[in-house]
Amino acid sequence: DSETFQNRTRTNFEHLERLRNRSTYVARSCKEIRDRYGDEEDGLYYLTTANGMVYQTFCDMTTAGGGWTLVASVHENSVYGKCTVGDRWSSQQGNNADLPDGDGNWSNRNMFGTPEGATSDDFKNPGYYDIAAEDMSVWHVPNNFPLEHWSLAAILRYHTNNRFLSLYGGNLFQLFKHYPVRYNIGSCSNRGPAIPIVYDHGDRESTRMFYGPRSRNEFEPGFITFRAINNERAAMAICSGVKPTGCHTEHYCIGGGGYFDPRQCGDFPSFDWDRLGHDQGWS
Amino acid sequence: ASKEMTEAAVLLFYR
Repeated sequence: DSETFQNRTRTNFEHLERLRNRSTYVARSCKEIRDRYGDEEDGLYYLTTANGMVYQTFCDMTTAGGGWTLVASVHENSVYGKCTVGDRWSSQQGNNADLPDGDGNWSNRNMFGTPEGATSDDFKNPGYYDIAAEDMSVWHVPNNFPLEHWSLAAILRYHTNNRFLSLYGGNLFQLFKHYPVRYNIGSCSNRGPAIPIVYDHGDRESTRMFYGPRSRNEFEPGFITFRAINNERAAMAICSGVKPTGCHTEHYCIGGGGYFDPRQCGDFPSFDWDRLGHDQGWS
Repeated sequence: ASKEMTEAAVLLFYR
């Protein structure tokens, strides 16, 4: 009858509208997609930058009200490779004090990887520098898991809720302009901000246990910290889940500049100091 | 650090 027909037409029209909105690239973040179009499904969406560059990324539309845009992943292809191929978040050019910024990817507009490959290789999209955000969310997902299982497979998930990014320019690109990830930029006491986190999977204790026994004595879980500097003046980008209280941050902070004295250079700099997976020393 | 940690990718999101 005509009512059914009208309902069906309306539903169909709404569906087409949604598709059109997705394919005319009118949103700059997953939050905008959720707020403007009411899309509540996790998955890949098209976004656009201020300059009109179109890209696809994963939206988490579930966690704490949803609207989270995946902008980057840090993946360790080999913890034994020290600032070699694949260490895009530190340096792929060798451990070199003459390249204090390393590859410089924490503070440039370079991009690499694909959203579907984000657990198999490093990933960075234009959202990293284009989106004006308030908060961050971090997922630690076992390597090579496919996108549809990321959330369930994650060993740790948390987010911030105090809008700290607004204070630092709205994204990490701007934050790291205030706090360069550069060798010899300062000393251990020149650490960047440590922001309290809300756990979505895991807790303070499980966070503690992911790191080595000696590391556990020099951080406080329940935070995300930016631009840590160690005793040897190497800079690291993010201490995920913890706030350092000591200066051996190379054992539990990720990403970095281009030089670590003497040998720890890498995206996961010295997570293997006392070998891997033995629950001893710094490992 | 634990093997679990080093063999997991760190995914960063904004909102």
